[in-house]
Amino acid sequence: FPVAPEAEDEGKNLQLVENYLQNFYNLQRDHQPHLKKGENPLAAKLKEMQEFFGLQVTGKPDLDTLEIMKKPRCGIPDIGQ
Amino acid sequence: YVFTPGNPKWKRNNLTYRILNYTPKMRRADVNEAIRKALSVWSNVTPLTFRKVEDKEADIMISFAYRDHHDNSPFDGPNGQLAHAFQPGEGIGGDVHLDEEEAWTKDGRGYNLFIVIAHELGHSLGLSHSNDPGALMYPTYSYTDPKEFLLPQDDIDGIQAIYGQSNAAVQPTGPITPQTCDPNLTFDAITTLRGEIIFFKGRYMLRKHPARTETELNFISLFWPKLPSGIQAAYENVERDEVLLFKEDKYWVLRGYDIAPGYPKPIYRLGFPKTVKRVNAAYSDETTGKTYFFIADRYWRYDENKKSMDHGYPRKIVSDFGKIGRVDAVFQKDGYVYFFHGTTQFQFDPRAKRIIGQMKSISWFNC
Repeated sequence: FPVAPEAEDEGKNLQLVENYLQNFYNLQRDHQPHLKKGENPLAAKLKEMQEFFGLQVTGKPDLDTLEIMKKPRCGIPDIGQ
Repeated sequence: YVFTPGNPKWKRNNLTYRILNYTPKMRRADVNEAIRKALSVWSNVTPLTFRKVEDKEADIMISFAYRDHHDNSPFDGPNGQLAHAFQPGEGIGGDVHLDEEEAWTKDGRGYNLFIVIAHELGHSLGLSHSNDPGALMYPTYSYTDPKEFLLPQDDIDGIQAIYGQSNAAVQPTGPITPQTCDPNLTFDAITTLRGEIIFFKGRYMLRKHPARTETELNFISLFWPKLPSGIQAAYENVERDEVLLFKEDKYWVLRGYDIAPGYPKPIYRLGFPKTVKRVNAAYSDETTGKTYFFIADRYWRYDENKKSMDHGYPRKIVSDFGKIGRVDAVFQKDGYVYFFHGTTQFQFDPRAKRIIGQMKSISWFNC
């Protein structure tokens, strides 16, 4: 069956979020969100990004966060080297 | 502002640059000019100088590159990542790479080359991304008319912290990004727009939606690239679903969210005498169909149905609205009129014809 558009969006959004955090917030590419104890590294990095852009720090890819991630930008990371 | 980790900086003030190749999307002369102007953004506020070289190794090598260009940071095609640059240092240090697949332009279409290169040169000189949304070193692209571009204070502070001040007798200063809860915040103009309130300040607009606690800060140019910064007056004609925006002796009309074609037009079309050079503030009373224009210590009244100024105007503001002084900005909401004079806000009841409240200018921002 064709994937329901919403589910498809969700997958696409998650890919966008992961790529964004890997490119600009030093999210390790091999992060294992479900194996490590403690906070999900992706959520932690997402909070860092939300704090940087003055968004509400939710750790969740809400609409405002996705909107910023879709904006054209500089290729240099926002944190670290 | 943020320094690049490790605080790299050039050991010399006299730097060289070289343009390795050109994008076919712009005239060569326009690319040269965009780069020259982008370099002057930084040399104007520091002791740094930039000399163009043609064929040898330069400190800052500028090139347009395509996808994987062998620096471990491949470009991603149109949009997304527009460019990147390397921190000060030998070899690739200081170099600027621009994604050839972007629509490079010298105006507001596509991506303005001057703005992007000026940002990347900040990296070439040792700055990282700033979280000040008005800073040039803010990571996301936003267009500003190059003719109106002023390096924001946040960037000036950052680059001068690395290289020191410029040798100019008068130190240049830059625009400061408005902070919604700054008690000293004043406004150029305010209008309602389809239930929201838009506060204009310099090149910014603060947008307050009644259902959201936070206030959104954007560049005016983000929504309306054709509008200038420094809007001086604005009002909404709710019946016509229009907002009129004023600067000097011209005005624009927003229909819905778009600038109507054929604008700006001279304000004299509305019936102002030639002695009037600008409008300070305006609001339109939805119930009476009358629009009030405030200029210096007087005001005019315009009949939206007759499309002409009422007779017997201008009148003195103080005689009909009380001691509110010069009006910077004004808007009407829920039947009350809110006058802004500096950091003071007066609530005026047009039925009782008197001031019924006084607040701070930032009272709308849930500080």
